Amino acid sequence: FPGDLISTLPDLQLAERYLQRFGYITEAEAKIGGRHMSLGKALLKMQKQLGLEETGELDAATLEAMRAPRCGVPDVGT
Amino acid sequence: FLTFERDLKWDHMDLTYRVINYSPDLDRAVIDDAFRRAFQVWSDVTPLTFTQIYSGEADIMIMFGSQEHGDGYPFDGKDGLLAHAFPPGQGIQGDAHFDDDEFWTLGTGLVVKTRHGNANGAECHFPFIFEGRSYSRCTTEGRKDGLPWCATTSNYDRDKKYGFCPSELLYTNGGNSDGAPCVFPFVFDGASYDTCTTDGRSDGYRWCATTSSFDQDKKYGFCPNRDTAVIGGNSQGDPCVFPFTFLGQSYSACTSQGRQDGKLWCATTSNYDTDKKWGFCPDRGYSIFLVAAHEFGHSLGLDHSSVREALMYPMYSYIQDFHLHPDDVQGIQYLYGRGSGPKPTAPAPAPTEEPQPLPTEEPQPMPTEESLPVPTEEPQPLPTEAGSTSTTEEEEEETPEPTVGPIPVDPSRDACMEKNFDAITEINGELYFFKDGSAVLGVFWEECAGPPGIEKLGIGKEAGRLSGALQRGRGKVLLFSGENYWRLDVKVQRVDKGYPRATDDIFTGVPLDARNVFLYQGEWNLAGKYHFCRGSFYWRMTPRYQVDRVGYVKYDILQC
Repeated sequence: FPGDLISTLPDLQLAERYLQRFGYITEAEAKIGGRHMSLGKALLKMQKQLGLEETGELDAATLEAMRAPRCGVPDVGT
Repeated sequence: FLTFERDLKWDHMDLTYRVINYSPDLDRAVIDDAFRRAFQVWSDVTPLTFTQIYSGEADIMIMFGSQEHGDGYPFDGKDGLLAHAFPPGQGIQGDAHFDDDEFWTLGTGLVVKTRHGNANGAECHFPFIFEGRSYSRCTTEGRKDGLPWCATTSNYDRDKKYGFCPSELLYTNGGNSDGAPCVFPFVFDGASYDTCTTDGRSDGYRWCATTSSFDQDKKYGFCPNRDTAVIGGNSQGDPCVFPFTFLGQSYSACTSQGRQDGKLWCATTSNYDTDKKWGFCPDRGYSIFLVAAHEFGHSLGLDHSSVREALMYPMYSYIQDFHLHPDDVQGIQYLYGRGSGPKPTAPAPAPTEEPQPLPTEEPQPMPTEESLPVPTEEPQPLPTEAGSTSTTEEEEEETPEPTVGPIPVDPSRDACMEKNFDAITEINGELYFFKDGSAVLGVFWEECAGPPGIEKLGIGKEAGRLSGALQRGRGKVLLFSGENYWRLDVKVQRVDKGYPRATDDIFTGVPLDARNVFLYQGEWNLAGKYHFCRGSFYWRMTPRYQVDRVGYVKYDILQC
């Protein structure tokens, strides 16, 4: 059932996909930057944008936000 | 708030939108209504206006699609991404797309029932008698437009009381447009199926056989894309029964009462307390109104906001009493400025009595494209949630009358004419004036012989003051007075047989005591709109007899 697929992805993969899809990591960054470095920065950006606690970590509240139903328009960029 | 790069915005205020297709989850009228209100969220605080068109290219094209639906930004099945929209501009820009793998409701998951009956809440009564036959379900018998209807009493022949059925009802448990419902179980390719299936189809549509053996009869219909009946039920296929009694209380909709997990459930008999029979209801779904209002914000140039309570915040959350957050208002007014319009706009008046009986035999022949069909859409706005506004009677009284009628005439130009008229219409270049039950017909600046009585037209004196004359079709004029209207054949200068008719019959949703009725911004054969004025307000009706706007005469029409 496609909806469930997303939720059963490993958290890290879910986070990467989410951050790329909604513009917090550009594709170039994803390619050239180290995985953890770009994630931390991107997570901070996402947490700031969505009014979450800015921890820079993939904490429970951030994961919950990533699984919440939402609009498909990216949050950052065109 | 955020706007898109370079503050992308529309270069005109009068925007158009078109709904290309519909989700089967909601009645078409409900979706249209939700979209109309979602646009009104923005037009209430800006000079923007939104008009629905039904063909051609609109500024904002709206569609439902699933997975890859043609724009290179695929949806992702149920939940997750709900919808997306593009910033203002040509082509796909400005368009809004909704993921049809979601379950669209008004956020409460209970809407489907509203159309099962009439706008006064009278439900269908089964079985009912129509033309001597008994019907135990909705039927399209007796209607030329093929819309399914039901009687709201046991005997339509006697009571003439009726309501509409959601066209989906024919599909709720599946079926085809001839009204043949799904038959379960049915045999297909030798296997037995007791629910709808996509087997054997490459397009993923869910279907069923309408006889017990598809292999033998090849008869089939389509199903909604939900396994249980839209209004809920259990896995044996027993649908919810409304109203039902639970702990002594009556429920006319699904409820989560009595459950820890908040899941919506219903009884499958009328009394759960005695029978303990029940089933689940579809989840609350996502409010098409709220999601649309958000996406239309994108279509107008707003980007996502970081204010959690703002409509333009990217995450969905159901809000019972919706209203725009100041952040949203600042954002949209930054792009388009304030509106000059009134706040709130007046709603259309609620119906006071049952819709009129169905005309079962054909009225007088008229050119077919001009024929006056039985109203095809639910005449009144549906019970809505957040976003509806109302004006109290007192408020209406306070606003002084506008000056559009009676219509002053320039004395210098026509010395022998009366100074004020009730209604004026132009037909084929000739002006016709009506006043106090008399009519001056013909080219007015040559004939001053004095007005013939309106009886000569076949309109009884009791008609009193005419409130408007509308040209309708070649050489035909509709004359309105009070709750009735006549159709005048100008050539023979007499009203057609079968008139007067009740205005509410066709022009449903407009005030029956309009002071002035006129066709504005159009000719009889172009898509002009009818305007019914009463007090400070006007009700605008499309050629398809749908009230598409209620507003102030002074601000909207006279542009004061």
